[in-house]
Amino acid sequence: VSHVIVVATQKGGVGKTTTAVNLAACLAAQGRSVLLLDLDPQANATSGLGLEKVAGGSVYGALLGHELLVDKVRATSQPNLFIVPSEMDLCGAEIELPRMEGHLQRLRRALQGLTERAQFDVVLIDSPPSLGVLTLNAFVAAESVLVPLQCEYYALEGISTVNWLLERVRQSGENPSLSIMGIVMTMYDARTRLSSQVVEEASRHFGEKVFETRIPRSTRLAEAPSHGCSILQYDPHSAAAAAYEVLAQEVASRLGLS
Amino acid sequence: VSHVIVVATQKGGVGKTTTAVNLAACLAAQGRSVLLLDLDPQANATSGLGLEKVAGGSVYGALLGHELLVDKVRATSQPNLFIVPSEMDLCGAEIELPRMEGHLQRLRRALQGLTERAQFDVVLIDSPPSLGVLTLNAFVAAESVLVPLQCEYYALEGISTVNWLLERVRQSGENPSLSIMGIVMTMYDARTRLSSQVVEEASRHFGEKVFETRIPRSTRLAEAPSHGCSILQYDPHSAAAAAYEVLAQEVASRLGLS
Ligand SMILES: Nc1ncnc2c1ncn2[C@@H]1O[C@H](COP(=O)(O)OP(=O)(O)OP(=O)(O)O)[C@@H](O)[C@H]1O
Ligand SMILES: Nc1ncnc2c1ncn2[C@@H]1O[C@H](COP(=O)(O)OP(=O)(O)OP(=O)(O)O)[C@@H](O)[C@H]1O
Ligand SMILES: [Mg+2]
Ligand SMILES: [Mg+2]
Repeated sequence: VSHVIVVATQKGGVGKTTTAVNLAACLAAQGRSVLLLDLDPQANATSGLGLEKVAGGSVYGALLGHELLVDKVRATSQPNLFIVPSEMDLCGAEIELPRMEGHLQRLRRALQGLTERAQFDVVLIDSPPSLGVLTLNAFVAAESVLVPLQCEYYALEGISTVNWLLERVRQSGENPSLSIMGIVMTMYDARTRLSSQVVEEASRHFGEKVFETRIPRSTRLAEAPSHGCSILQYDPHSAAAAAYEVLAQEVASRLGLS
Repeated sequence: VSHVIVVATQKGGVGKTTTAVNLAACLAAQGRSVLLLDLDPQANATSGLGLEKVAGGSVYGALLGHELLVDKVRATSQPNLFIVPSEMDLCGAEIELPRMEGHLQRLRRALQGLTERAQFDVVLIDSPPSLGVLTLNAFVAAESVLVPLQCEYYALEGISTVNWLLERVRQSGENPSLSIMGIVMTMYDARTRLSSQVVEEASRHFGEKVFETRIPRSTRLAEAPSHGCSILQYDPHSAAAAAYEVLAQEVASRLGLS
């Protein structure tokens, strides 16, 4: 059975897409079969891996129940790494889905259909910076949430909202066993006091949940998407690539993958 | 009559709040009376200026038509600078508003009521990273849009979406005269090729619309919010403060303010 994980926080620009893309690439490089599902209408994960945004290519039709998710799966230039791309139509889901019966279970059902037809070890979902119906669907479909926490003040302030949303999804009965798999510090800059203050604060609040691996601020990570590839392909010997490789090992061990 | 401007782009973490807060502070320091309206449930502009998030303190009641916006206006520690704070209840607007008659005109009407009772030279609206009903309300209420463009690949990719949304709001007749006031480059790092590539690309697409002032990447800007004040109060002699002061002059001249 696949492990379904959503990378999420409503705070914008904290490294959700960068973490989803590079963690997926590193897990695939370990030999696991990985599906990256781009649930953000901005489709950054899609272009970050070099795919075109094609109208009708997203999970949208499967959410509405007209299409099979398995038909949207595309290969990437990296072995073992597959993607369900996104495109602008997905914006329509925020308006369409709330009108439908069982509107929070649509992604969960679509993924159940997929995993009956295709085997993936891990499904990673990249979500938009919001608490709307797409992110809620991801929370309901996932077994756990991976929360990127940028080492800055506004991001730390917003982290309590993730817990609040998680609690609501659990109590509503839509996904009673949802948990936080872990919190990964991103854009960590050892030279600034702000970074160490945020790390300290996060460890105080979340203790063991905080991954030991910290992702350093690195221009190489910001450059890789413009070449349409993960950090592993763009600059495999960089500190940033090493950080995501070690994070992938921590994630694999928390999931109990051999 | 006040100039109403919305700081917006759906891309997350590009400096919308940082620009709204510091531009408002610099315009106020020029002697203009400025209202900063926090339309993001994350309420970063609210805490960035040192205010508490108080339940019922946001624009939410005025959007629903139960309360007067003028009653939500609060002073800040800086002369001439006022704020309508935000808080988590505002999240409910994404669900409540679409069910109401004239749901896209709610903020416009609330602001009309305000400007009949209180005089502001400029109203700056900070918006969330989404194309949802709150951002749409801001597009309908505003005379123009100020678009922060982070000097990175994903942000550049997303800029066409702002134009697309603007066009839709114009053509729908909800706000036929809405325009882009300007595009401000943020987190500019002169040492990286990526920054100059993005600046070049932006100038090619948007020409004169791009402000000459570029906001440099500066840790001082990321530190100021944790002290609850603008860059003018936190580090008035920094390059970042100077950049926002010059931007405020460019904005004042584009608005035709004397
Ligand atoms: N560790 C890092 N060091 C430097 N730049 C980074 C790092 N992680 C991400 N970035 C860059 O910062 C920007 C924001 O990251 P990203 O787009 O992954 O965040 P996000 O949370 O997915 O944003 P959104 O909220 O819009 O979905 C991007 O331009 C990305 O390339
Ligand atoms: N020029 C800059 N240099 C360095 N850091 C900056 C700069 N501008 C903003 N920041 C920091 O980058 C982060 C993102 O900025 P900010 O929160 O203003 O973006 P935003 O677009 O409002 O995000 P959201 O999409 O979540 O509303 C914040 O931690 C902020 O302090
Ligand atoms: Mg993203
Ligand atoms: Mg913001």
